[in-house]
Amino acid sequence: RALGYVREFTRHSSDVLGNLNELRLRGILTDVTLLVGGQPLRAHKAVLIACSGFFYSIFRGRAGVGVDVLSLPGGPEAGGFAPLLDFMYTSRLRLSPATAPAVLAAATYLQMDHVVQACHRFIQASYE
Amino acid sequence: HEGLVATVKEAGRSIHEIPREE
Repeated sequence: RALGYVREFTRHSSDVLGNLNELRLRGILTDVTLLVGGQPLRAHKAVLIACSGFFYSIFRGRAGVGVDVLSLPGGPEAGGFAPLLDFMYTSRLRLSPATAPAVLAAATYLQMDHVVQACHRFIQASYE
Repeated sequence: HEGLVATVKEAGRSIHEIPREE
């Protein structure tokens, strides 16, 4: 006989992520601006640090609290950052043969190893 | 059994939905 019950809301993580994405789109509680080729992308440090080894190393220390603008490399990687930010907030990674190399380069820079592997698989499959 | 905790799955929405920006 059960003494207690745990009620597990199976869609809770996606509900939280969806709300965080809406907060991002509305600029609510966003605390960092990523400058990519001069273009600003607003985001929440907590989401960035949870998803990327690069951001973890930037924000984990006390010095990270004061970082409110961060420049990311322009050039061929630049077009890959926005799809990665969308991925962090939605769990959906949009890839096409045209964009995959830039997403791969950006994911490598941000130390998002699983996304890197997914990009490699996508590029490999599109060759075959 | 004493101390047994049952897990019940809830498939519905877990929190409020922040309204989408117009």
